[in-house]
Amino acid sequence: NVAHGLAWSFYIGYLKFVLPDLHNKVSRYSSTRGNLSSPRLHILLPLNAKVPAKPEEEDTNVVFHENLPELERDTAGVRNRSYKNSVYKITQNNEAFSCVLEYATPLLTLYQMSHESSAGFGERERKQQVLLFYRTLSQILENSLECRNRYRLVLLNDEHTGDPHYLSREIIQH
Amino acid sequence: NVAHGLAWSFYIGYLKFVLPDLHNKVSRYSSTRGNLSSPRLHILLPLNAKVPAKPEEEDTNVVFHENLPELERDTAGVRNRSYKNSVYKITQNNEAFSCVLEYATPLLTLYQMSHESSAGFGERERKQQVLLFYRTLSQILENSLECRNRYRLVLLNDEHTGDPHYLSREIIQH
Ligand SMILES: Nc1nc(=O)c2ncn([C@@H]3O[C@@H]4COP(=O)(O)O[C@H]5[C@@H](O)[C@H](n6cnc7c(N)ncnc76)O[C@@H]5COP(=O)(O)O[C@@H]3[C@@H]4O)c2[nH]1
Repeated sequence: NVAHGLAWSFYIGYLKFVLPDLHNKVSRYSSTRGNLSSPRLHILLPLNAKVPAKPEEEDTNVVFHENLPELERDTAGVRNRSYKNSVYKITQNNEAFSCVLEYATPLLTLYQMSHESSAGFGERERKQQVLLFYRTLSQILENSLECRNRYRLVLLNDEHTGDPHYLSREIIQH
Repeated sequence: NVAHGLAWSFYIGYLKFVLPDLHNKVSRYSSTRGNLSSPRLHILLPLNAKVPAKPEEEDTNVVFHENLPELERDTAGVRNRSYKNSVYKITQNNEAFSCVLEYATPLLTLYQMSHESSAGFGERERKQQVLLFYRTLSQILENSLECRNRYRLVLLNDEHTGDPHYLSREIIQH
């Protein structure tokens, strides 16, 4: 089950060490650079696995603000491998909400695999795999001391076509 | 099958765009910074999935030289996500061999998953999963126009304990 392994990889190879480090950066950020409305990493999970390069492409109310200071680690032979997170400002009516957000990168893999015949699964199974990814990741993160309370999983329905501000509403509503 | 998904993730989320970019950097590098003995990315695959942070930990004949210029891309909401590769100098007798190398990072996930009971597989299956990762990745890369001839998969036997220069020999012999 592809989604099961990708959820574990996302935890072991990224969230497990990025979330504690982010926690520290966010406390320092709020005291110097202006407040974040939420200290949590908002992880966006579109059900159709369609992940844009920039959330602005989905909703013009979601605007890049700046990157947090990067995390660098020596890992697997790569010296100073860099991990970055981006702060976004989200506007709704006249309110502004700012937070660290990104799409769940492994969904890009699920999407592209569903278009490669040799990868072994197609579009019909893709939605099931996204849901399995979401359920597996939720369980892992709930049981993780390093990650607990430091993230928010935002599942995005793919049946909102025509609503240009669905993304910003979903993020703020959470 | 976890290894199948991790091999696809390694290709789709990394090698597919890093290898063509590396090809360009390597041609520029060889003309200005001293020759690389091989232009290919050497991808190290230890059968026991034990991946050190630095190859020097495995073999003192493998020494970090410098990083190539980084690649930056906007992806999945992360602005200017950075991708780096490291050049190593490998000495054997009095010869020096230099190349870009790194361990296959998804093996770190396989290793750690085999120690988490809730992940669903143990140490016995791990070697099978490493072999499946290797076979799947080989097939994907052989059929990829972007990647063909730009990499070398170096499978590392785990039965060389006591040989402090196994790694350097394996890399040079290839
Ligand atoms: N948002 C985000 N920012 C990051 O910096 C990052 N780094 C990893 N990940 C995701 O976490 C998981 C575990 O990562 P791992 O390194 O084991 O596998 C990685 C790794 O083997 C390789 N890879 C990706 N980026 C790099 C990189 N910069 N250097 C070396 N290898 C890399 O290709 C795999 C798939 O990458 P992504 O498909 O981007 O998603 C990964 C993956 O789902 C990230 N996600």
